Amino acid sequence: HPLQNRWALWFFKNDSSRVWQDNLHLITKFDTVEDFWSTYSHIQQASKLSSGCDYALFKDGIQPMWEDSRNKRGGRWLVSLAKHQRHSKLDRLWLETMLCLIGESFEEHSREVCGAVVNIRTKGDKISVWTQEAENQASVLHIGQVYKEHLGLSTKATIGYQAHADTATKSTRNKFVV
Amino acid sequence: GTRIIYDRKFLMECRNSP
Repeated sequence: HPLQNRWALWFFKNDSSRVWQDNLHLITKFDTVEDFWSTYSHIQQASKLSSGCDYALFKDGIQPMWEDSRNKRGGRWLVSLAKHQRHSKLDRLWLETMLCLIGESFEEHSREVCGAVVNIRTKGDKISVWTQEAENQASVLHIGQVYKEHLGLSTKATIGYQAHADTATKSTRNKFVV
Repeated sequence: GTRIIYDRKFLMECRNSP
């Protein structure tokens, strides 16, 4: 079953003795449902990774970093997990995130999606969906609302959208909230 | 062109099919 897009799965392992980009490794690319599941079954669950590691799933041709021309004007919907949620929720939420991307759950707004990242961190893990244009309010909000629904988050819970340009300057201002 | 959209249920079923 062909996917709308070819996707690249990346792995980042923090090694401070090397420059950031040398710690980023392409695992594989796939463009069918079957190859997605084959990849998924052969890699470690996110919750089993060590702190400082990331997985990133991006459309083929987009590097999983702010500096990429398709990312630099964009931003991310950010889901921050409490420490105790690594074992109860992280793997399910990351799988739901990937299914939203490869299944094009955001319909025509899916073209705004660049990728998604899961960060494994001691202080609390994070999952984010990256979109290409932070000023495209209609798409950003649609993606955020659908994403939150697919994650099964409580209506009382909120997730925030941050522009990469703000994150890069260490600001954590939410541009949008759903 | 037409966008290829798969819902969660379909994707999960594909996981279990041989």
